[in-house]
Amino acid sequence: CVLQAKILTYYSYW
Amino acid sequence: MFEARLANGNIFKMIVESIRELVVDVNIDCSTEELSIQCMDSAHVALVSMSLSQSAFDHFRCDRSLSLGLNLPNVSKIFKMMGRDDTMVLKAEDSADKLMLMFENDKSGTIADFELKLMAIEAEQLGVPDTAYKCSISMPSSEFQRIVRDLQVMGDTCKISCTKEGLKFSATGQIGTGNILMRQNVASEKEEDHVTIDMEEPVELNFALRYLNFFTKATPLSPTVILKMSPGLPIVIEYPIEQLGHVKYYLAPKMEE
Repeated sequence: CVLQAKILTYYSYW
Repeated sequence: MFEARLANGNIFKMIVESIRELVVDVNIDCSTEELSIQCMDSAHVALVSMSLSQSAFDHFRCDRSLSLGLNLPNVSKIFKMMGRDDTMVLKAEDSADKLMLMFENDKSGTIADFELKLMAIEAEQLGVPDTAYKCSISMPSSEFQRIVRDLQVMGDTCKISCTKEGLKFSATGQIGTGNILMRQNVASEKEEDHVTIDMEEPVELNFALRYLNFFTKATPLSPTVILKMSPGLPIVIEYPIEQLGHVKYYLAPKMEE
């Protein structure tokens, strides 16, 4: 199964 | 007071077109240096970052930083009324709840003006670190558009792999598998036709084709597109706007579970 990751996982909030 | 005049208003129209399928409400941030946008799509899978330097404008005045909260479907409707050669003027007061847009055409002598209500949009600003990517590829933007459009007939997911062989786009679905390989090519006289591959180590990542296709809406902005990849990181797809700015898309990879 291929899951779409979220961009939030990679970058932090300012 | 914010005031900006762009002789080639079409650039701004193309920027709006390049993001309007990804996001609905967006803040355009105005500072003394630039107009910029950073926003995520509603699924939080992709991030868009746009910058247009003040040097792109014939006149640029921004007394203090402000955010213009816009509804893109409405902005897009207004830009449909802009002629190809129109000059665009944007104006807003510091405490503004509205944006003035003007489209001027010297040849036909027409001036169209619009007043657009601004919205307060809660912005989720992400900090994107400056990363040294393992692969950086520059290729004609029209070619990239054609590849991701064509591969949609094969499946929903595109595997992009960069090896010493070249850059390979693959999609697998019910009817079978398709592969499109781009080799480095610097033979053409025109630099915008070149394919250059700068690879430190091979990278292979999976992405949703639907999103890659959204990103190609920026194709009219630039003859060249730059792809940057590192293992386990979102891909960066950059459309430079001459020397004046860029539209960059970040897309999180799909992961095997």
